Amino acid sequence: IEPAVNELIENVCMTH
Amino acid sequence: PIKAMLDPYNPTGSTNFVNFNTSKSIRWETSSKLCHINWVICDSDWEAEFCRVLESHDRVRAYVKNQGLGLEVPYKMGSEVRKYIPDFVVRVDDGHGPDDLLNLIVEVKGYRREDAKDKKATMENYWVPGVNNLGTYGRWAFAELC
Repeated sequence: IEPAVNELIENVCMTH
Repeated sequence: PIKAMLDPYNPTGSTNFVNFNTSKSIRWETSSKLCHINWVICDSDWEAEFCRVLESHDRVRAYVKNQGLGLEVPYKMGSEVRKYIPDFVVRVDDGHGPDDLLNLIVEVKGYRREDAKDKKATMENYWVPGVNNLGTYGRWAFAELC
């Protein structure tokens, strides 16, 4: 789950 | 533009007033630095693992499991009106500084039921733009963790 959460947060940080 | 309709009686909820009983055994004791509520009652082991990762993530400033908090999203499945209760709210520092954190709603999915796409579409097309357009509740986003 850890890479998935990192990816999730990085993605929202980039798009917002 | 789409604007959110707030609950007229109780427009702003607070973790300050969350208190409930449960018989569920999967739970995560939260860090008081990151969560106002001392326990996360988990629907699955994934949720406890999610809490562990959130607490070690350097961008996370605060989080809460949305249980007993009253954050509900009305949505339609076909012609039927339902309520969607998202799993978590995570406050993330996404580079706008500590006074303008991103409020990220996270759905932790063990498996994806038929209603999942209606919930996601409602969040992305109505709820998130609606709340963001109000401008008075900060910035919000939605993510589904499958």
